[in-house]
Amino acid sequence: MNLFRLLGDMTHLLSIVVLLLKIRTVKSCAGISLKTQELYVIVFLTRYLDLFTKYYSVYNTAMKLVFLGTSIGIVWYMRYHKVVKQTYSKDEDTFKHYFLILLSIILALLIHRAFDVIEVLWTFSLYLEAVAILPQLVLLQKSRNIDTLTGDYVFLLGAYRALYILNWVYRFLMENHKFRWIPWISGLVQTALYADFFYYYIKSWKNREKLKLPA
Amino acid sequence: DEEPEVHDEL
Repeated sequence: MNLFRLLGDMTHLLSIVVLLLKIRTVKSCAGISLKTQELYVIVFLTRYLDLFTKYYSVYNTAMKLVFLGTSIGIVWYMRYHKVVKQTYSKDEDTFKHYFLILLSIILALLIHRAFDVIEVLWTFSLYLEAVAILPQLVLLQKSRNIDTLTGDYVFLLGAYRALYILNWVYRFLMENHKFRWIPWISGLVQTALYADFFYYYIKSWKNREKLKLPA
Repeated sequence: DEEPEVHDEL
C-alpha cells in the first residue's frame, strides 16, 4: 500500500471521527445532511458485499467494518437519538436523493466491467459515492452558520478522494496497473464536486474568517 | 486477466 492510499484512508477515517465528535460530544447534527449519510450507508453496503466472498487483509476487513458500522451508527443517531435528532436541519435538507440512487442504478447497469451481482453493485457504489455529497453541499449552501466541525468534516471527506486519485496515478506508474476508467472517472467527478467548497474553505482558513458559502 | 486490483481498495 502506498502513502497516498494510506493518507486517503486515514483522511476518510478522520472525517468520520470529526462527525462522530460533533454528534457524540456536542450532541448535534445541525448542518449535516441525513440524506448524504443514508447514501453512504448504501454505498458501503453495496461495495463491501465482498466481505463475504473475498479476503484481502486484516486492514482491509477492519476498515470496511468500521465504515459500515460508523455510517449506520451516524444515521441511527440522526434519526433516533432523542437529543441529536432534534438538531437535524430537516427543512433545509431538501435534495431529492432518490434521484441519485436511480441514476446510479441505471448507469451501473449500462456501464460496468463485468455483468455479475458483485461487480455491478461495486460499480453502482462508485457512481453513488461520486454524487452522494450533493445533498450535503446543498444543505451547506442554505446554512447561515457553518460550524467548524461541519466544515472540517466536509473538507476531510473531499480530501480523501483527492488522495485516492494520487494513489491511482501512483499505482498506474509504479505498480503497472491497467486503466481503470470506472473508479478513476467516478473519483475525479467526486473530487471535482468539492472544488467550490475547497476554495471557500481554504479562503476562510487563510483569512481566519468563519466559513460561509455564497448562496 | 480478472486480477482483483482496485477491488482491494476501500
